[in-house]
Amino acid sequence: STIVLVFEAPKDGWKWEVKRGERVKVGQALGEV
Amino acid sequence: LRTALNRTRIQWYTIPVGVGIAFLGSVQFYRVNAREKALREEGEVEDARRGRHRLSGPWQVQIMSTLPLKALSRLWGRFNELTIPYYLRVPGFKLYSYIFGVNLSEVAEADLHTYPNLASFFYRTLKPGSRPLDPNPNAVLSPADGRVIQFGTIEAGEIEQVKGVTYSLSALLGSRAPTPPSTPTHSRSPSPEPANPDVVAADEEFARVNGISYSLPNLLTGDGKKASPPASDQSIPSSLTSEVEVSADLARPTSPWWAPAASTKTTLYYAVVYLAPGDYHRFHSPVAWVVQSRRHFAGELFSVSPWLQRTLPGLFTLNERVVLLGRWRWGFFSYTPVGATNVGSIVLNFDRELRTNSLLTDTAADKAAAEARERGEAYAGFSEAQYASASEVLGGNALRRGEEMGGFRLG
Repeated sequence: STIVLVFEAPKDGWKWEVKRGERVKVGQALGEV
Repeated sequence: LRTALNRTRIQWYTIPVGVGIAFLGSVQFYRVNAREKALREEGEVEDARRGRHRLSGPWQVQIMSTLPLKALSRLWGRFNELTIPYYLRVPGFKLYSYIFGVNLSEVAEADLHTYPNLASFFYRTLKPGSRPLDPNPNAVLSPADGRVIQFGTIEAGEIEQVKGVTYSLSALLGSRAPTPPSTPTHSRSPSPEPANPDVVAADEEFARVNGISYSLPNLLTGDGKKASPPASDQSIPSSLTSEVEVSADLARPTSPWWAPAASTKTTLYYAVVYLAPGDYHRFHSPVAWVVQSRRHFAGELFSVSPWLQRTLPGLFTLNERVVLLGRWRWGFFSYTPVGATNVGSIVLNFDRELRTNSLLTDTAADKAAAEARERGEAYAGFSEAQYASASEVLGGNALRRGEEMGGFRLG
C-alpha cells in the first residue's frame, strides 16, 4: 500500500525533515512550515 | 542543347537484383511502420477514451498485466478471513511478525488469540500513546507507518514516483476540477465530526476552493451575518454559486485546476509513503484539514513494492486509489491511498458508502465508461462524491491532526 500526499505550502517557509528511504511512523513530522 | 542531347550516348543497364530488393524492402518497411504507428495512436486514443491503459515494461510486468489481479486480491482476502484454529493463532501471527517485522509489543491486544484470522491481525490497532504526534503544530505528520519513497516539489505538474519515474498530477488526481462544495452534485453526509478549532480559525482568514481563493465575506450575507441554511437545505445563494463557477471557468484554461493561484506565494509539495506488509495499516490525518470530495478510481491492483514502482512507470495512476481532495490553512490538500494486490480494499471511517475492490464498483465503472462512450465523451475514470458538513463555512468533512481516517484491509 502507498499513500501519496500533495499539498500547497509556502515557497520559502517549507522544510522537509525526512530523508528518502527513511522509515517513518504515524505522527512523525515529514516537514514543517 | 539539341546537339548535346543527340550526341550523348544513352546506355541502359539492368538494376542489380539486390538493390531492387533493398529498395522495395525499405519502401515496405516504411509503409508497415507508418501503418503500425497510426494504429498504435488510434488504439491509445481509444484506450484513453475508454479509460484503459497500455502497459510498458519488462516481461514480468507484461505477464503481471495478464493476471486477474483484482480477482486474486479478492480470493486472497477471502482466504485471510478464514478463522484460524485457536491454538495455531499465536504461532501463526508470531511467524508472520518475524517474517515481516511486526513489533508485537505495541499491538493493542496483548493476547493474539483475540484475532480470529490474518485479516483482523493485519488491521490491528496500537496501544494508546504508541504513536505520539510531533509537538510542532506547523508540522505535516506522517500519515502512516512506512518508508518515505519520494518527496519534493511538483515541477510542471509531475510527481516523481521514484528516481527518474514521473507521472502527471492530473493523471493521479483526475483531469478536471471537482465540483465546488457549494454546488454539490451528489452529497453524502459523513458521520458527524466535531469542528476543528484550528481549521475554523484558518477559514476565518480565507477559504480556497480548487486553487481559487475567495474571501470569507463572500460566504456571508450582505449584512455581515453568516448565511446559515440548514444542513439539508441545498438552496445556496445564487450569486455565490455563479461567482465560484465563473471564477473556476476563468481559471481553467490558463492553469490546471490543482495549481496554486499565480498571485500566491505557495507551491505544491508531495510525499510518497510506502507501507510494507508488516506495518500498521491504518492511516491518519497529517494535518488539520477539510476533505471536500472523494474520487474513487477503480483501477488495477498491481503490487506497489519499490521494485515495481521503479519498473512500472505511472504505477500509482494505474492502481485502484481513493483521492481525497480538500484544503488546509495554506490552500490545496490531497491525500491518496493507493491499493495493492496483497491489500485489497481501502476503508474510510467517515465514508461508509465507499466500496473499493468490489465487483459492484467495477461494474459501475464499466457502465459509466460505456455511457460516456455512447455520449462521445471521454470517461473521467472515477466516481466522485462531495462531502457535506454541518457547518457550511467548512464545506466538507473536518479532520483533526493525527485523527485516524481509515486503513488498508486484506481483501
